[in-house]
Amino acid sequence: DLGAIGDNIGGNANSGGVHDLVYNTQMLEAAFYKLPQPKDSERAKSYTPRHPAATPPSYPQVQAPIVNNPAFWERLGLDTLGTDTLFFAFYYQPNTYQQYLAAKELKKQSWRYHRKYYTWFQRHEEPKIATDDFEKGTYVYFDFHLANDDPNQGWCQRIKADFKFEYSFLE
Amino acid sequence: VMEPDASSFQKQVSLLFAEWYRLSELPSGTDTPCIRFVIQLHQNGLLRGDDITERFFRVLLEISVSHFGEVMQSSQQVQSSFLAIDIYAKLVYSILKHCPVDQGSSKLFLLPKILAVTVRSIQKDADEKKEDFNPRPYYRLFINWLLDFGSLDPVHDGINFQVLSAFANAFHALQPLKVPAFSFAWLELVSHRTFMPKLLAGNSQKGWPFLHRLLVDLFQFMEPFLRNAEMGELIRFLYQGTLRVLLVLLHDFPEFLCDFHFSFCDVIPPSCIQMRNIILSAFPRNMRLPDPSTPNLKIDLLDEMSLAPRILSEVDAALKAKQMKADVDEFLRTRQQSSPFLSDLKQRLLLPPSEASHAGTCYNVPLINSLVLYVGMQAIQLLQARNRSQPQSVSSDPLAAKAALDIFQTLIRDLDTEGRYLFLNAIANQLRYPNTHTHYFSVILLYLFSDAHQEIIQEQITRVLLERLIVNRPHPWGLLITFIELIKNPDYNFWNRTFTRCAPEIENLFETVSTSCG
Amino acid sequence: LGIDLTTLGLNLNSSENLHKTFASPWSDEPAKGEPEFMIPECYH
Repeated sequence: DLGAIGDNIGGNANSGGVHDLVYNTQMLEAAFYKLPQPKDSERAKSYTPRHPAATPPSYPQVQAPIVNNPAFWERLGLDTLGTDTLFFAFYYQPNTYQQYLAAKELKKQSWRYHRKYYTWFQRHEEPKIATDDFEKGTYVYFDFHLANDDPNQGWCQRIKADFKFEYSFLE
Repeated sequence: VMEPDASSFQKQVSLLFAEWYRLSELPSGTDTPCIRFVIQLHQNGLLRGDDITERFFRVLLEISVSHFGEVMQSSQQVQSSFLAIDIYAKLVYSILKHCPVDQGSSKLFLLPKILAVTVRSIQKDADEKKEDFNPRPYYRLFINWLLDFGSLDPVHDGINFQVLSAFANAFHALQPLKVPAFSFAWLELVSHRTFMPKLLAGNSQKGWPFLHRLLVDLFQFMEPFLRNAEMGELIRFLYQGTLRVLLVLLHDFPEFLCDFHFSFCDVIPPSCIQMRNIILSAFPRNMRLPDPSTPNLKIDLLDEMSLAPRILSEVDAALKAKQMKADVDEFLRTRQQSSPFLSDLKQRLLLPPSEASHAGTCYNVPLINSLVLYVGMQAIQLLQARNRSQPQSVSSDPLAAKAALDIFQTLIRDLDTEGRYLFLNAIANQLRYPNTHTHYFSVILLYLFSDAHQEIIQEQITRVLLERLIVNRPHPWGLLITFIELIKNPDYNFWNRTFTRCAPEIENLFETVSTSCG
Repeated sequence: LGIDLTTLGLNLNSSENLHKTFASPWSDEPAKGEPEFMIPECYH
């Protein structure tokens, strides 16, 4: 009795509304049985490969759900074999959540993405020079070795000495 | 060229939509066919932004919604088919992305028009179908767009903000007071992780007023339902959903709640104590709050207590609306006791009888809130100026500070029980994190307690504090330090007041609360 | 007396932002599926 006078839930018009309370209650009740469902917010996850290839039906035809799980990618980051898998996901699954997770994991493993060379670099040792704008030293980088006659053409990790990494190119 | 008359226009649009569906289902990885289709629409004169454009999108939307259905699967699962809605959403996104625009105009010039068509269609559909209105296809449409536009490169920050503000305007037009049947879908969209966080983060807070307006829309709709402490299941559901949204804001964007607390308190009914406490408990993330129960805590020595809180709400709007601001300023300047200002004050805070019934109170609560905070802010400014110019001064308070106290003492004396409760609430709403307002209004409240000539006033002051403390957490820091001061400082002689012992359960209550406050 | 707000399904002590996995005002379950992610232009 020391507070504001009681309510008057009745048919009085709402402040500023176009409907009265009774109407609003009826509409709310109806809406209560048509709530958005979780799947209403989820989009089809079908990953459409750029160049779809017909594979035998015994092959998995859709991605395994685990590739959406960040923990799966963190595990890969911990094991060297996995690092190549991270690079594979980064370069072969563009614009997907997998690419995002692979990049996140590579960064956690101290790889740095060079925007100009589209290449991941990792310090091989402490840089000899480091200023506000760049650092210079020896790096490991992940590269595609293109040499037709060379049997071991393909992705590989190479060493680059005396490389200047300008921070303006650091993503 | 599109036929102007409705039926053939509808047929032609339907054929175009079928063609679009076929294209977008192609497995090709490139956008070329879609881009070509969009350019074709543009050449057909459908994307000029005129009334043909509006009819074009309205018909497309009607077709898409008419194809929304819930089909019973063999496994007794209800499968909602959003296919047409998804295809339509993708067409709109492709048009906005690839439609040729005149030199200099924004790529998104069609977005507000398309959203306006969507808003009008939803309003019309809801008004016609009433209880049979189904919000889900429209919800899905907006989610598609929020996800698509959200993937626009953040580099075009301007585009991002243009998109977000266009959606905020559309949601404002679809607010629950206007389309009550869309309320649950509406709140889910407004609080969606692809919308609300983006509206608040980045863009140098330009999005904050938009979300503020949307939350006020929600509170205004709920207000009449929430005046009554007992809620039905339906309102409880809406209320709990609102609490979840406020908790996300309290945790992730507390500064937003801090800066707009004043206008939120205008639209949250006094009975919604916990919901209001969530807003009043917010404090800036870079602030560390000392434990209120720290023994001998010297709150006036806290650095933060000398900093004014940022308030983005328009504090004096209600005073201006009732042509009271000039009189208040005049009184603060002259403190003229002979003026009728003080004696007329109570009357000016009352609502006309015609408005009182649907407002659920005899008083203009926003006006009381505005008067209390505006007057307090004027006094604080002058007190701070005086302290800066004469740090050790023992001279009397500036005139306006005394005038402010005259106003508060007049109100506490002249108002009836209900009016006094609302006035004390307006003060207690300023007891938040350490800042000049918390400090000033804490002192004012305790002063009014010690200065009171009737115990009923002390009881009401205690009630206003206590009812905010006995509800589940969170409790605003300023509220705790004020109550602790009241019960610990012997100057207030609190425990000898008869009302602290008026009934065994009340006695227990005070013991419990004072124990929990340390 | 309000309600115990820790029963609404939100981890109020989380050091992470809650909005990233906020599914809906009507659900006390976190959002499933891919959370929000942004692919920088230069990854393309």
